[in-house]
Amino acid sequence: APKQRKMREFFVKW
Amino acid sequence: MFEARLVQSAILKKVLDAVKDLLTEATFECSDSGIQVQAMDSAHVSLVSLNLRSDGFDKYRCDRNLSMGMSISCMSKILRCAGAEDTVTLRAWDNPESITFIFESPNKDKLAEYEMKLINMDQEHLGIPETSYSCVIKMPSGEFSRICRDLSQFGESITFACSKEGIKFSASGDYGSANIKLVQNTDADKEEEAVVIDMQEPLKLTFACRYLNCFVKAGPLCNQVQLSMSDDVPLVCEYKIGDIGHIKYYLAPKIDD
Repeated sequence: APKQRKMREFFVKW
Repeated sequence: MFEARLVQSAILKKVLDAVKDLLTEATFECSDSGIQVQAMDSAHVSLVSLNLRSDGFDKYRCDRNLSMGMSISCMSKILRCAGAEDTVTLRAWDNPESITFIFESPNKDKLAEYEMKLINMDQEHLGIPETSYSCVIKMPSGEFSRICRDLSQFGESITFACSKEGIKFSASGDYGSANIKLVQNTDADKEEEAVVIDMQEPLKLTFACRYLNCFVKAGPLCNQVQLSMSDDVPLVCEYKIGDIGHIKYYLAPKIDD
């Protein structure tokens, strides 16, 4: 099944 | 002193209905410009950003910036005590320990006050950067709710595939699979029935049904929903709240292992 990502990853990245 | 009055308490009821399944508590930041809430669900997979502009209220006064931590479930219970036609006023003093909800009947023969204790919350405010999205879809909110509900029967997640032909929502699981395609329809009789697809680049993203089905609870706030997507960034699902503001839900995509 696809893995759920967390919002945190995107805030760091953005 | 902080005081915010809405003739239609129904708007605030709908706002609470739109967040209560995702958030247990949240900080309400009140300033001259209005009320803002930004909070993640407990699993840190989605983020809710609520904005109610001061000029959208029938009366608004905020002498000092206030950060008020509130229990969403308690607030929701209190709002259930408001009559459908009641006016609501939120009132707090400077450095408040509580906030008062005042409901007034249309002919002013009933006045009810509910005081709710505030909670101390350590909450970081996350910056949401401006992003230009490859696909922006506007569609009837009822249609989006229906698609999420129907496809949730087939799997735990829904894949959104946007191409120049339109947008395809699909789900698959043990029982089988399903997909629903929508094409642009700007000739709809009513503006709220239109489907508008603005696509710069085709994309395919997968999102958890559980969260999408929480977002669609905002459907009663607005006839249209806007979905903004780009590869590898969270989906933005936005509902306007009349002339007063908006609620935006951000949802981190799923990725294949």
